[in-house]
Amino acid sequence: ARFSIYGRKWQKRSLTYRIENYTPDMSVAEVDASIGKALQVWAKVTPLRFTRIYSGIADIMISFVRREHGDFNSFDGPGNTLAHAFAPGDGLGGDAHFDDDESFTFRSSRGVVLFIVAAHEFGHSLGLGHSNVPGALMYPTYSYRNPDTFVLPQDDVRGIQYLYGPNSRKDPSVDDPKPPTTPDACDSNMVLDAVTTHRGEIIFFKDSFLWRSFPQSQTPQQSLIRSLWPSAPVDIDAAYESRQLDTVFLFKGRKVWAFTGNQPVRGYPKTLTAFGLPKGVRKIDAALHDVNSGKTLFFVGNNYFSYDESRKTMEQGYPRLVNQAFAGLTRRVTAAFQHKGYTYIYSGPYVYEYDLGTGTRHRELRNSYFLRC
Amino acid sequence: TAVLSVPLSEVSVEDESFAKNYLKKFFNLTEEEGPAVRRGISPVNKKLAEMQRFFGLQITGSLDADTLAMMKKPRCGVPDEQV
Repeated sequence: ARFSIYGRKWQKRSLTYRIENYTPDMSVAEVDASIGKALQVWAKVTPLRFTRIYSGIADIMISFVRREHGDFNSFDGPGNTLAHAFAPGDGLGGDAHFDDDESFTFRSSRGVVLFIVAAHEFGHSLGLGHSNVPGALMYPTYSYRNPDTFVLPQDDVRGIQYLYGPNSRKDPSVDDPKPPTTPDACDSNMVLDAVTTHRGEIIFFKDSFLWRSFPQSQTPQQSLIRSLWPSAPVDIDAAYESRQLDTVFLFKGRKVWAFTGNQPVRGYPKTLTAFGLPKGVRKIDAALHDVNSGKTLFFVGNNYFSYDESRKTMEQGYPRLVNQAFAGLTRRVTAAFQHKGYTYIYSGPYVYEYDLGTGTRHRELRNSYFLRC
Repeated sequence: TAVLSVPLSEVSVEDESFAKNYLKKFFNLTEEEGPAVRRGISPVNKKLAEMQRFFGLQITGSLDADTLAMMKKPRCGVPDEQV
């Protein structure tokens, strides 16, 4: 799984760009800033430098157009195709066109973030093709990402440096954030952040990614959490599904987000205390909803709490020690879910299959058991 | 993307036309003739399998709900398979 190139690249390191026109969706300053920032994504990791010109022909001509716009590659109205760009070369080479039937935004997830789309298209302008690594900037489908915290992923760094080499003028004393990598479902040492079910799917969370495992398909589908829930946190602590409410709850620190399908539930995020947890609990490690009893167990270190979903109160007599309810469980619980009547407790890279009613452990499995490597 | 799994029966004729155009645009589907086609390996099935492999979907070679959902995601207009 990796980046691809067109085999064509710029022979010079100093490139010019020109913004030919503007979208009415954003202010001129926002468009200028988005385009400039998108080019810097690539300049930061290569010897390439970009200079803006305001007239004449630039290497990268940037325009907002609709439908048929003169390059025999018409746009298709709102949705579907958002933009396209051409590989390095004369004429159209390097140019980037943005479909102005889209609703572009500066940073809001309510539309399409121009910076993200532009950074992707400029990858093409510099000679990159699409990558099949979910989470790579050069992955073909759009996913919302916060422009303020964006870091070019490792696969894209590898791709562009394959064409142009690293940034020779980078100040070695400056520590750039480490490029994020895409977790590998078959990595036997991976520790999942959380696991939950939702409407018949099993959803596994790791970093800013999730895998969705559908009953009718073999291959779990990996994608960015925010391609499903743009307003969701990443690097979450726990998740569980309340079937009564048809809702998935995601926990991170003291906050809890809620989604039904791919829609956020109004009034969230709430705090852990809204789930009956004492104020002193700053985060939870895992959550497990027991379909039979209607109780939800919250795991915190060696202890767990039991929350009565119907009464919306914490049960008396908790927290209790985890290994009182789960025989042989000596290490921290990292994720938990129920599947076909069995309870699966993740601890590090292992999964333990329990009968929750008796607390007996049936099997010890590897974390990739449900991820079908 | 809906979290609900779309039952297979819901792939309409319109969806099939959408999918065919998608494969033409992004995976170089061409109207092929010849022995392979006569043996029943339709170019569309072949390209569907390539697309499913690229996106890490289950490789069924047929237009199932996951594949259609992926095709309907907003995306870049550059082909995934370079000519």
